[in-house]
Amino acid sequence: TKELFTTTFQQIRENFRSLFAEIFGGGSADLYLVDEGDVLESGIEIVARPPGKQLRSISLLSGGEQTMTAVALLFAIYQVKPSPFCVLDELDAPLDESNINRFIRILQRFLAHSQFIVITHNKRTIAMADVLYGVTMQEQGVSKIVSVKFHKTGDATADQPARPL
Amino acid sequence: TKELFTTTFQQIRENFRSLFAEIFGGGSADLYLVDEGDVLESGIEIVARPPGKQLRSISLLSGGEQTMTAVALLFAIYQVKPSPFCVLDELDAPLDESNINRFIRILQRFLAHSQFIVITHNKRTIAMADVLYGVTMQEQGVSKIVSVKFHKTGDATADQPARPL
Amino acid sequence: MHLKNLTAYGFKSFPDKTALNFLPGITAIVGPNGCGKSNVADAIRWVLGEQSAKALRGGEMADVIFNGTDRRPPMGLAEVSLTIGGVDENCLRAAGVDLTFDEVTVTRRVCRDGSSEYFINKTPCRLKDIQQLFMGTGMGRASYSIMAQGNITQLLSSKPEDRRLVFEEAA
Amino acid sequence: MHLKNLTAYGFKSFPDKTALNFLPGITAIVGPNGCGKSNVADAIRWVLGEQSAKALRGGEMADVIFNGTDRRPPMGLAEVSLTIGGVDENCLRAAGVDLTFDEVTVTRRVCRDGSSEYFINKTPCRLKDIQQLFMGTGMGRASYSIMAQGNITQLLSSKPEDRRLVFEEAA
Ligand SMILES: Nc1ncnc2c1ncn2[C@@H]1O[C@H](COP(=O)(O)OP(=O)(O)OP(=O)(O)O)[C@@H](O)[C@H]1O
Ligand SMILES: Nc1ncnc2c1ncn2[C@@H]1O[C@H](COP(=O)(O)OP(=O)(O)OP(=O)(O)O)[C@@H](O)[C@H]1O
Ligand SMILES: [Mg+2]
Ligand SMILES: [Mg+2]
Repeated sequence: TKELFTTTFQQIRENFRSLFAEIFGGGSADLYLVDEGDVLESGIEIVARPPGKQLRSISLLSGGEQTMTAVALLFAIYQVKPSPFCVLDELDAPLDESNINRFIRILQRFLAHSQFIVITHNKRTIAMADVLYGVTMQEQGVSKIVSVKFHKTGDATADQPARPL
Repeated sequence: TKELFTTTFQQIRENFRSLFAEIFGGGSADLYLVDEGDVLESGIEIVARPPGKQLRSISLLSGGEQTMTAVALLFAIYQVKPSPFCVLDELDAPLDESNINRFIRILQRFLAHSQFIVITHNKRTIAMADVLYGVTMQEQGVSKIVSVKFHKTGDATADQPARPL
Repeated sequence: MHLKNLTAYGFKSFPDKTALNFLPGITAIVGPNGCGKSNVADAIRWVLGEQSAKALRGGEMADVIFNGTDRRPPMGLAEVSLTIGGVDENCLRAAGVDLTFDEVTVTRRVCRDGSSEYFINKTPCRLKDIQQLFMGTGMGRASYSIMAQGNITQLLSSKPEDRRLVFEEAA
Repeated sequence: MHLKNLTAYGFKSFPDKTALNFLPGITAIVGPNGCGKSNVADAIRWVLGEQSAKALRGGEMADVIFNGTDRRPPMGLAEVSLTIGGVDENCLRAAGVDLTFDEVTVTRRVCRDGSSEYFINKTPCRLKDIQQLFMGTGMGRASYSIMAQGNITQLLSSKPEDRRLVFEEAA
């Protein structure tokens, strides 16, 4: 399994480097094993440098930059081993408009591999969805689900509530 | 100092209970000392129950509910000991439209005591400001500050950059 | 493999049986603060075998059971089912499931005493069987397929040793 | 007391001397991801005496010094000044400051070796003097006056013993 881990690690590393440069429009990123000698136990270090910047560590990245770096890493792993589905809970909260557009563009590329379930408050992200569910609490403390018929262009008509069986 | 702590604690507790009920439009919240016998060392437990709900612990509150509960606690402390200034960095990120409005209403009540410096991406919060500063990075990696003349109604005209001395 | 349907009953803020159908592509879930969106993500994480109450934002496993409101009493059990289509024959065989069709429904039920029961197509099974079913498909427990609210940067801020876990899952 | 002006030089992403004037009421700071908004909050936290590099998102104190870009070399020092108006006479006296007017400028400077220097109205002083100046005004270090990005729920999620700190500060 040592070979298996090394090949997977190298592939993820390649993907991460190219996805990061694509998402940030430049800069560079990398992954490396803290202890090369002990492949099966070693921790993994992440390096990320937005274009033009000289960073000493990823903890100095801003909230939005950290989210986009994590997105690059997540999808780098997905390229090696796609999961049939992916749930993203308010991933877009710290992002500005232009990063939300980049996030959506990346998401669209992975639709062929996986189903995405995206929890969001952001109108741009909502406009991207094929199906939209609203969760309401008309009765305090009791959640109900309403499915909203949705054509990608966004003319939404509220459906009857999702079958409360 | 035991009396001092107890009086302050009781005052904050009163404020927290009333601010929480105001912010959530009902429900109840409370603070209590984990170990009543040892006032000077005891930890502080927080209880918060949104209207209609029966919660077992605050960790089950949603992201937005936790933020609004923390806002109620922060301002409960401010009512006892206002700080001359307060910096809030993207506090509004997890909030939906109606909670942002509640947050803004509370903020306005405390303007008489403190100056607020609010970092945000949200248009509603921005419209609230008396002064607006934009931070730009025209040169990659180098931050510059631009002050935007601002009339509360929101018709903004970009000023010359804040004096790079 | 793809998700087809999630049905929750007595789970967190879903006392009444509620169903959600999934289609290919992107499904968006929206609603005001505190209405129960993240509880849907928790239901998926839980039915796939999550063992940590903390990962479900609770103190103990029984915290996932509907705890009542001012008008409704607490319930005694929580049950979530997840129907998955397009399951690989090898996975079905490994979990000892009847091969007549490629759909499988995984169910988890918990009572107030905290003990969980698991079912595949309504037949009682062990947690191991469910984990066997999803072995190697990327749907495993520690996997990167569910990003909890505010946790995306966890991948970056965790210690180097902890990050390995995700890489090992992909290997 | 109120803030009047913040001037940063060589601090994080501010290599050139940059000033920000504060008025009463609400000042909003906006801009794209990564442009330096939170660095402004860090500058205020730092000049008031923050001793933890981790609270400034760095590994060591020298991480606050401008580290260069592709076109600019790293700098050797960082300096931030904060001018505060309406300072109470007792506070001024306690910190040994000349009482002619009610404004005071606090300055902090750090070099690559990590050692900090502090100044009040350009006169060198110790950290203790600055802490003395703000004693009891709610502007103390552990205080609740700077809420870092993503940290507001820290008040709720920290351990009961840690929460005391904030209450003690207010007492
Ligand atoms: N066992 C339980 N019984 C009843 N209600 C519960 C239980 N566990 C959690 N809840 C309720 O679920 C609510 C939180 O739901 P959730 O975290 O899904 O909200 P959300 O829609 O994600 O909101 P946000 O947009 O703020 O993140 C809480 O208010 C809590 O009352
Ligand atoms: N010592 C330093 N030298 C140079 N640049 C630095 C230094 N420390 C931090 N930075 C830069 O500051 C940037 C982060 O700034 P900051 O966290 O203020 O962004 P922000 O405007 O708050 O963004 P967001 O909206 O994403 O939260 C990083 O990209 C980093 O390159
Ligand atoms: Mg949520
Ligand atoms: Mg920031």
